[in-house]
Amino acid sequence: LLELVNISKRYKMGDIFINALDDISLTIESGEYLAIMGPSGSGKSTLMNIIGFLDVPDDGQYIFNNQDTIGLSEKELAYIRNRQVGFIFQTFNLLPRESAIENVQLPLIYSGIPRKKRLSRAAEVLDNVNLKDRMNHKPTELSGGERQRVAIARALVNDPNIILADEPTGNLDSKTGNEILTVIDNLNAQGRTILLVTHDQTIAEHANKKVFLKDGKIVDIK
Amino acid sequence: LLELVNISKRYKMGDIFINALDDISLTIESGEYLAIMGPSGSGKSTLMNIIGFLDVPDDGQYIFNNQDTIGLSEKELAYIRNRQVGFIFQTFNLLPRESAIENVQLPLIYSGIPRKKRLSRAAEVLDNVNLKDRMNHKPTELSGGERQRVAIARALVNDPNIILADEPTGNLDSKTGNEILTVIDNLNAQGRTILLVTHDQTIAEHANKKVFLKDGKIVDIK
Ligand SMILES: Nc1ncnc2c1ncn2[C@@H]1O[C@H](COP(=O)(O)OP(=O)(O)OP(=O)(O)O)[C@@H](O)[C@H]1O
Ligand SMILES: Nc1ncnc2c1ncn2[C@@H]1O[C@H](COP(=O)(O)OP(=O)(O)OP(=O)(O)O)[C@@H](O)[C@H]1O
Ligand SMILES: [Mg+2]
Ligand SMILES: [Mg+2]
Repeated sequence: LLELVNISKRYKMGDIFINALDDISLTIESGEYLAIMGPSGSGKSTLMNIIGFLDVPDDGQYIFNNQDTIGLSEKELAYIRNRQVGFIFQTFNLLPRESAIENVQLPLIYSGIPRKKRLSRAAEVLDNVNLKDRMNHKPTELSGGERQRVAIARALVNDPNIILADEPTGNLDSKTGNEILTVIDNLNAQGRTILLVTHDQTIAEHANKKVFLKDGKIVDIK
Repeated sequence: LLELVNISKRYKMGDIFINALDDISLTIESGEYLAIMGPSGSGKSTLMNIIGFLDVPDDGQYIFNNQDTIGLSEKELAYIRNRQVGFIFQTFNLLPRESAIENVQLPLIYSGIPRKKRLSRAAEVLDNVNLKDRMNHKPTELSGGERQRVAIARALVNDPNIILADEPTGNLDSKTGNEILTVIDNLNAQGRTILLVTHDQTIAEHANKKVFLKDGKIVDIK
């Protein structure tokens, strides 16, 4: 499904370069459940952003469904992303002036779904993460874990084939966190591909493969 | 040191009220190490904001060092806060256009410390959280865990007597997270008062007392 070949990503800071990703090669089959682990700053979110078409590498190839994605236009990448990928961001990235339900219904606009149906679908997913009573709250009117759950609901609302979850339970108590992991596990059981960044060993156990990063390189796969 | 008596905090949403805190009474002695736990949305951050003088309750009393703080002016509360409290926010709250070191030196301005000395102290604390190589990065040029560590460094830079840590290791791998907890444990060993919000049982074990919240109420103290 997804093939990264010799992927590198650098940031120039003054006279030096930071190698956020350093010659990464990784093949991900459809339906896999992958945990991505490694120290803070090792390149996990950068890798997720490239896989999720939110960023482009400086070197290397990214082949998605047998299509070479390097060189595709912004518009073409956005099209694939909106159709195929649900992204739970480490920093949530919610629209601050919109309510929870308004934030969650957003990805459905690209699928041409009418507003009434978008709102009812968004309400359903928010109910699944126990936020039925918080649908009309704006992000500033929500707790940290409630914001995280809005970000989760938004990632799942259009039933994506690939779910990229960047530390999706970091702000949740264990009971709520386990409920979210059960939702993700079930999506994988339905055949969806899951990439889950976590630094929690017990969460990583839900995956069937673990990839370890260090200083922008893959150092182990289990 | 710190006495909360019948503290309540409400938010009006349309016709209904949300009781974020519901008749909370709590006494905290100087030098205590308290873990605050409870489900997502149970009122932990709201409680921390009131204790840290960032918010005022709707009902009840808050006596700090034998001084009644209800009714103090914004300026007076800011004075106590800047002198006494170091706050690690759940959502970091860094200034986006300033570098890590600029963010960290900020609290020292209130203590009248000259700029050269502020920058050298800020560099020292950033070194203590392993961010020596990232001092000049802006928040958008940092990973999630690096931003969290900048927020931690900023909270500790002026040697506060009271440290309020709202889920300070949620974005950190276990090695880095344990290094941070060791720093916090040592500060408590020096006599500082620590309030630590966590939903992780192993982290809560570092404290000598645990307070459990549910629906804005204290339901247990161990
Ligand atoms: N400005 C606001 N307007 C309305 N409701 C609010 C507002 N701020 C917080 N709340 C509500 O108050 C409740 C308590 O929020 P708080 O942030 O204290 O929870 P918390 O225990 O820190 O949760 P978490 O573990 O998810 O961070 C939440 O249910 C939240 O939706
Ligand atoms: N825009 C940027 N400019 C400069 N350096 C950057 C930029 N974005 C990221 N970096 C650096 O690239 C490295 C990898 O960042 P990344 O966010 O991928 O780490 P991570 O593994 O997700 O870390 P964490 O577990 O803390 O979230 C970090 O050391 C970071 O400082
Ligand atoms: Mg990250
Ligand atoms: Mg909170």
